[in-house]
Amino acid sequence: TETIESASNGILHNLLTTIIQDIVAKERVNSQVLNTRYPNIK
Amino acid sequence: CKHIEQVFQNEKSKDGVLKSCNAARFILRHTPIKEKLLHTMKCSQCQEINAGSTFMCLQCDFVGCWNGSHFITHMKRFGHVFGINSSNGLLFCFKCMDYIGHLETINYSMLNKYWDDISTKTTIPSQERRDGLFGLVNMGSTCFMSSILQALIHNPYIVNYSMSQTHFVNCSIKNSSLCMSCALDAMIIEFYGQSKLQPISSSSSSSSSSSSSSPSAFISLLTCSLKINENFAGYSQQDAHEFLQYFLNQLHQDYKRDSSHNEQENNCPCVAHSIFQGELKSSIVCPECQNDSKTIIDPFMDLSLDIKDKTDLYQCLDSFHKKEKLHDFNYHCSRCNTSLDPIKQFTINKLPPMLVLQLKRFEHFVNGTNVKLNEFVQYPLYLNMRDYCDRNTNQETPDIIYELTGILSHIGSINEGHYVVVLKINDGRWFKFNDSMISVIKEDEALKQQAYLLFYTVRQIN
Amino acid sequence: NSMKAQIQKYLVESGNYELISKQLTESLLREGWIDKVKTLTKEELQENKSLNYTELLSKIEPKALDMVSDSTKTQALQKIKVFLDQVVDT
Repeated sequence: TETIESASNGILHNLLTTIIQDIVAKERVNSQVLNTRYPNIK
Repeated sequence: CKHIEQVFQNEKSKDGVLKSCNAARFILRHTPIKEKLLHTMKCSQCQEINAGSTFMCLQCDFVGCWNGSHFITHMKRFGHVFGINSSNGLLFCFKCMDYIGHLETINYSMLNKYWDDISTKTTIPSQERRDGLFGLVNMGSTCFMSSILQALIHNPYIVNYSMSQTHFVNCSIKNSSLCMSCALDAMIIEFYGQSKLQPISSSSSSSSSSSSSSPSAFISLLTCSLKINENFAGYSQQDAHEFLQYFLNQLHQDYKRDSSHNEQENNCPCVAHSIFQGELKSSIVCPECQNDSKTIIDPFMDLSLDIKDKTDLYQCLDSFHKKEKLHDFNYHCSRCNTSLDPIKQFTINKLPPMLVLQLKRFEHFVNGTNVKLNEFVQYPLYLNMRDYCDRNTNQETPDIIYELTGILSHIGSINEGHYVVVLKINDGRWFKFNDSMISVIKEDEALKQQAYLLFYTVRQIN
Repeated sequence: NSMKAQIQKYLVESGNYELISKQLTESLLREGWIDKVKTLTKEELQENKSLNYTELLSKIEPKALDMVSDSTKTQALQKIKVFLDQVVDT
């Protein structure tokens, strides 16, 4: 049974995980780009 | 990613992938957020919105979420391996379980497609144009304009704005003789973008110098300026500070003309306001009960500082900021019902990224006489504005450090004077711009100018 | 799931979802959480360059969720509940 409590928690969880996954995705891609363009970068 | 490489081995499938990627990204860029949430960010399987990242399948109309692993299920069922993240447009391989974000073939496929066309219609700027050093011949009395223009053209915020074509894209006029923002863009293109070599002549002294004929864009700007305001036509000497105010106002007006935003001036996102506008708090406080109901906050584009009997900039700022009792003021406090002289103080409520300080060198008297104050006022390389900011009693105000990046000085008398500007360019070197003559100068010489306008750029907040 | 999906759809159509999302992002930015998550991710990548996205996310996500301040969570939940109460009435 969906309660207001569980629905709210679910929506907040979705929002937070979307933000986190977006941040991690962008950092991952940035690192890929740097490693590709400058393989010996320190 | 060996999976995308496999696809790219076949020209037809490669083309198909690139087309789908570009189409998906175009849709994502041009779709309002509400529509995106209801379609591209809603999982086709569980119908949840934003259940983690959502991915648009490259091969069908399926959208799968991360949190429910529904794209993975789709992949296992149909063998569709690639998905585009609906939030950021990045391509994901569900076999490698990783993003393929670094492939230039995908990221710059549009550029690659049109490269031949681009390479014939554009030119690479010559190396000499790197610092945008271009003298401006004095066309009568244009030094007040050229010194301000040089300061703006070497302002990285303005250069960035211009080079990203932010104004050009939205301009309804697109003519540098009729639009001041277009004229500024044209000057920046000419200063930084010319591919022809400019003749450089070196003098016998240690400093290098360059002189060149005026760029045609400067002529367009003068034409435009004459059409808008005859006073700034350039054949009679005007005040450089007034010209700065006029010019920034023009940039704002150009933005307003072409923008659909109905912003109030306090929140205007135009280039002039976003770089130069701060907020000044004028507080009028009752000495009895501290009532500050008559306190107001006003925007400012520059601060004008008294320099009489002052020897350095901090003294000028201290004087500007100090608390003063207001005499002969019809003040009545509604809270405590007293009529004591209130305490007035200016504090900075919000600092701009570029702080312009005018040292009030010109005094204009009621009897018509004008006097110029020639006293030297010392100014620092780094200016800490912390003490002049409105202090939040709950938090400690941090050091807010500004770096000196430009000094506009006035040489000569009030009626027969000349403006010169000294600017710090890209790699930290100081250059003096004197109409058509540009020369390298040492830092200690830069600090010895008879400053009229000081340009400070925000550097660090501790 | 169907009920939850319907609730979300209503939230989006009424414009409230975007509002909540914006306010949440602002709070997270203001409290430095976004910068912290970015730093955490960069550090993890520097330590182990061979991590793919999935492995990286499995390390970062639980820590990042933990790092969200209680006040931000409470405020966001409160706002969501207010809108959901309206939905229930409707």
